[in-house]
Amino acid sequence: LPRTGGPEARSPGGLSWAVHLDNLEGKGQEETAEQKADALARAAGLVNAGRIGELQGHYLFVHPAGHHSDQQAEAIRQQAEAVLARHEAVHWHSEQKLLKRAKR
Amino acid sequence: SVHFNDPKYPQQWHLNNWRSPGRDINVTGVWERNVTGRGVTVVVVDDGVEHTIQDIAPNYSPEGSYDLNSNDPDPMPHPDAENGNHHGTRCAGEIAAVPNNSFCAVGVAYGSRIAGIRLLDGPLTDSMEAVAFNKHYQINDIYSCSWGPDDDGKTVDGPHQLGKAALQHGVMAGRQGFGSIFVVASGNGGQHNDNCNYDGYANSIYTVTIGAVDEDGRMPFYAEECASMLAVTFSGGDKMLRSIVTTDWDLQKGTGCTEGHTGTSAAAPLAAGMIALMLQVRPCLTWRDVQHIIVFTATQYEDRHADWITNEAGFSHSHQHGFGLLKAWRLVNAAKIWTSVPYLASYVSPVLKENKAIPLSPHSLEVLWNVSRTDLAMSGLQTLEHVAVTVSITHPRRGSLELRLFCPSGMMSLIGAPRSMDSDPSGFEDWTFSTVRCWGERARGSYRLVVRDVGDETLPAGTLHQWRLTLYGSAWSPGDIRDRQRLLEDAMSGKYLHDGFSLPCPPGLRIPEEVAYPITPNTLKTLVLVGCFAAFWTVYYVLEVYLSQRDVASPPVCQRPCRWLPRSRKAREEGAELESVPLCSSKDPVEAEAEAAGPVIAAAAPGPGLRGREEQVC
Repeated sequence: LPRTGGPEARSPGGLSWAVHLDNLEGKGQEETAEQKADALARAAGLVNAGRIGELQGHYLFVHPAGHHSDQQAEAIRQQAEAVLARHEAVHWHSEQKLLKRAKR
Repeated sequence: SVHFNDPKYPQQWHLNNWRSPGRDINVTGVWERNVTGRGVTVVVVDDGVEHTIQDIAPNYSPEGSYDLNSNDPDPMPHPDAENGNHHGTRCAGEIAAVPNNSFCAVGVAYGSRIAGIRLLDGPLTDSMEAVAFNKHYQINDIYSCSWGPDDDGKTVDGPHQLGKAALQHGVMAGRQGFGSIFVVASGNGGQHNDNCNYDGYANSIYTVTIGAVDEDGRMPFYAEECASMLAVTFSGGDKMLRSIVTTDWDLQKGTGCTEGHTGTSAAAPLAAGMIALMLQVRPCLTWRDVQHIIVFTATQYEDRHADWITNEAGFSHSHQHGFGLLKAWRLVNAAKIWTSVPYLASYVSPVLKENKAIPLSPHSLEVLWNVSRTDLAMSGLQTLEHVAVTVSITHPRRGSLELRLFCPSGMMSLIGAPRSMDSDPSGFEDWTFSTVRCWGERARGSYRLVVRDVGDETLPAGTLHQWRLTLYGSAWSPGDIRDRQRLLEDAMSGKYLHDGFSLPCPPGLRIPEEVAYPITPNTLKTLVLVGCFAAFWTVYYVLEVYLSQRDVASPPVCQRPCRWLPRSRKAREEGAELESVPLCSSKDPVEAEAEAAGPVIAAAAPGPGLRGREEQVC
């Protein structure tokens, strides 16, 4: 079973997407939202690493850790984008890129 | 009357400046009145905090801390080749270094608790930032962030979708609903003509943006001008001027103490510490109350190079120094008597499509939008706080653009300063600039955006495609603002700063935090599977043993009627609800019969297996 370590974990060199699902979370519905996120991640060929911090409805989907060639990465990206862009429950999604930040 | 035995305290000029009186944050009077940040937690979001060092350990808050680079609860910095991961520890020391421990220095809010979130020492994504901004947000009151996008004078960047959402969520739900306080350093790009309006963290309405001033009261070489900067506090200057003395790490080349902390990085934590002092005297200050108090109490000071302009509400702002210097005495006394500002009201204009060419200087493109009384009626917005303009512009050289915004009062804000090093050809795509210079002014009236090209003639002209105006403010009237200014000035004598005076605070909201499950769902499924497997084999084995033993074992019957063993009289008298009766006991039957006094339970005659053996007493 892949170990994702949750949204706090960083997958060095890994591909990941942040996904905002339509408002499913509420009292008693958190489990349903989590299940839907799991199913969506599987459909996209990814693994649900869990909710992003305290942001309800926002999940981090990661590709199981491992180094991919450029071609493999592109194939994974295309599959994920194809699923996430068309899924009716996805309000917003974005592949996670590295940010450049400097101490001041 | 405040004395500390910390050896470097006399050199902490920013706390108490004997050499240049007044060139400090005026905090000693606050300390004398026992306001030290007690009950407040400040978290340094940086490259880690060495919390084991003796100047930090007693004030360290593990509950508010986390390491997002290694995904564990301990934010200890990791040694690196550049010996650079001391930054967070230095910032933490400024805020909460322990006093009177004969070690190094003293923090501004030395009674507060200090946490660390290690975020900068590794690859960083939008989702990680979002996690950091809301990490332990019911424990951490203030987030001190001395970092941001590159200050190279050509970067336009800020929080992305998740980071923005986290900042907004933090001010709405953090700190029991009063709102997390995010303090950011305005940036060190002064030498590159940078401007903090190209930094989305610094020009966000959710952050307290702090710049720096040196010991001479001047803008240091690294400081940036900015219309969205709220205030300044002290930091290092050029080589001839003193820097900030604070705790350092003691890993690698570190000694545990430094006299060289500088940049806007050193200014922001001082502001965070002063805000901690404010929250001690009035914990229910909202994130907007904190910004208002800064605007109301920051002091303009003499600097010929600064363009101080007093706006319609009587607040003086300069692009170099914001609303002026932060003074702990003024901030804390104002906080003590502060009643909350009314709810946040906002107005958003339609998207104004222009598609007009941007002429070369001295000519300029002017576009107007009028905000009427009717436009503001629904929100109740009367006076301004932040004013934001979102633009889409195409231009072959972005750094040649200059944008100015005029509020209805005529107050001018240079929201998009020209940057000689920015040759980016992609223009601005829905970039939001903001200003605080119109704070407290009336919202109603005509807003004017002036755009011009200060570059040369060789390049094609740029185009303003569309823009949108967003006003933030409250239902306070200009009269309310004046009344509040008078009230605060009356409090500056310190007459309310004692335990005998306290305004009531409403209770906060109880907001549960995300529980980090130590067992992932997949691990749980594995455990359940293993458990079922173990249960199956247990049942199988029991059945196998039972069925195989059944043929050789005798029926479990007694040779004579079973007799109850006498219960403990004491237990019976006490009415004990439970009695434990062994199924069988190896006793001499005669002895057991002599003891037995209870009912007799008839039982079948024992089988052959028991004959001749010690009888079983049931």
